[in-house]
Amino acid sequence: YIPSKIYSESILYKKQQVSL
Amino acid sequence: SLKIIGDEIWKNKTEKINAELFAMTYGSIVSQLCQDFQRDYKKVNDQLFTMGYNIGVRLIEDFLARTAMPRCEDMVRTAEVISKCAFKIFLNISPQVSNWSPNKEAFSLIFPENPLSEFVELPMDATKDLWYSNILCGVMKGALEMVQLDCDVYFVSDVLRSEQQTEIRVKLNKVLRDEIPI
Amino acid sequence: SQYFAIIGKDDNPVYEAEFSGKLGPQGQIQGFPQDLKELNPFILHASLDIIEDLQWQPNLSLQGGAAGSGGSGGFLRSRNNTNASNCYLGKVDHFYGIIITAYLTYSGMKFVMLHGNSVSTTVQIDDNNVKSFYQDVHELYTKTILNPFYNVGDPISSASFDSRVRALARKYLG
Repeated sequence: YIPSKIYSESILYKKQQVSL
Repeated sequence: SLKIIGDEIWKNKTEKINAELFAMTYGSIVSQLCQDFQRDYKKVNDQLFTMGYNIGVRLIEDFLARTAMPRCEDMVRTAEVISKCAFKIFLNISPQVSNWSPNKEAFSLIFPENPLSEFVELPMDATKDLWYSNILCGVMKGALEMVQLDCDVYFVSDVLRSEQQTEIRVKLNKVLRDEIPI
Repeated sequence: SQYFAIIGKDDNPVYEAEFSGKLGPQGQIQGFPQDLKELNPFILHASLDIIEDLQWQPNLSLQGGAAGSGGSGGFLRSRNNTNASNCYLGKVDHFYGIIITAYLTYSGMKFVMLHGNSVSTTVQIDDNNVKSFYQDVHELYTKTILNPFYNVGDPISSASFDSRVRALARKYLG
């Protein structure tokens, strides 16, 4: 595997929310 | 107590939106700027900083109205307010404060996570020049200036550039005493 | 051997890869014979019409499976695709002994693969493994298009994407 942030992380977003 | 204030305001007094919408919106802005400036990433960094500055000079009003925070007596307190309250309330993250300078006038914010850069992989030619989340530095510069703190705020490292961590440095240049109301 | 390609809306290859077959008797990697290597993109391209027929025909289960029985070789969408995501089309075509499978993303990108490295012997493929390969590549593809610096339809040049697709080929395609 070539290191990569987007392909190694789960596609489910960690932080669901930010302030409007 | 600052952490309690930040968590409480985030939980009970903050209108929230889906973080993916935020990340995708910011991503489209940065990629558009890269196109507009023909991949001159230093110009993109400056533009993001300027946009952030214009947000920061306003956002401070919202932040102080929301938290009724009194003036910070020194940079140590300021750093705690920024990391435990401001970032919590607006981005639901709490970067840790570290790397204090001996005179306690400069510190770093280390970001274990960064909601702006979800899904992002920098193009090869951007990894050495682009500070993808530079808008954050502009926001802090603008907000701090409104509370009479003239600071330099800049990125030291970013995991997007395959560096160890995402670190923003805040350095106090001077307190703008003449602007402080009598 | 397999020749895998992601085909965009303008029939443009967005990604291509050849997965060599098992080791030959002398221990050499048995890829496609040179003459087939050049032919693969054309064989793959020839099946795009059938894939688009399948892509645009109304949902089979509404018609009780009365799929258009045309098409040579009877390679049609597997009738027993009970799961919701009917992206996997199964065997859609063949060229002599080479079998062509396909998979559609929700935005209409075509994942197409040629199986077998000689026109004489028909290769056997394991539907479940092939489907799992496509589904995992679909997730990698989804992550690719979520990246704001990737313009949809551009060739995927990310080395990490390529290394992960090849790892999936080793995992599912032997």
